Amino acid sequence: MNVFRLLGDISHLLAIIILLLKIWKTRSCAGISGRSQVLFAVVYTARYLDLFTSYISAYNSIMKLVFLAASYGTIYLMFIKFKASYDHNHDTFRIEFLILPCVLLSLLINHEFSPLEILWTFSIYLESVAILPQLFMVSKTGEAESITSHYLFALGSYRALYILNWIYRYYAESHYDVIAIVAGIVQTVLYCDFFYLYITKGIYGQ
Amino acid sequence: DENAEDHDEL
Repeated sequence: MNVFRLLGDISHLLAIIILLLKIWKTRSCAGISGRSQVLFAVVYTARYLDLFTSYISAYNSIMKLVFLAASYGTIYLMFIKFKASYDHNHDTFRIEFLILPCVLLSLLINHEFSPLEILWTFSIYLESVAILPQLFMVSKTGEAESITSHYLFALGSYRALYILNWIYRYYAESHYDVIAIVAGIVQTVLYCDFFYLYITKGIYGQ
Repeated sequence: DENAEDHDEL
């Protein structure tokens, strides 16, 4: 564990908490893409199946359980409790165009052709593009609420901080994982346009 | 040095 990894995890946790609080406090999920949230639930489920097979640390297991619970909690709030506020007319990104290529790619490019390893690889690929329905929704409606922007900024920062973690680990531990690194860079690049807008708007006023 | 089985990150 290094400081970049810890900050990345905190940023990820913060993003999830911001989203849950936003929905809970406003009793509304307006402006949030249910499709992106479903993709994230698929990502966590596919990746954290190793909770049953390998133990790394209490921190690791607890964080995985928190991400899973928060993800399914968000889906419950969006699709059941505050269903009426879900803006499905603007949430139209075709997620099969993301899922199918990720399935194919994970079958072709992986570390080991075993079920759990393929699911892990699939989750890494899918996570890198899972935010696209949300970004598409923001661009379609023109503007995101400021709380939604904070959520996106925290979520985007998490993988950007992981890139620093991977650079650190490469030099400090001679450890690297090409699949995670390339997918993480793709994921971060997708946020660049948003980061630019977030920072310039934040600094230069509304 | 790549470990297939040991994913210690989240």
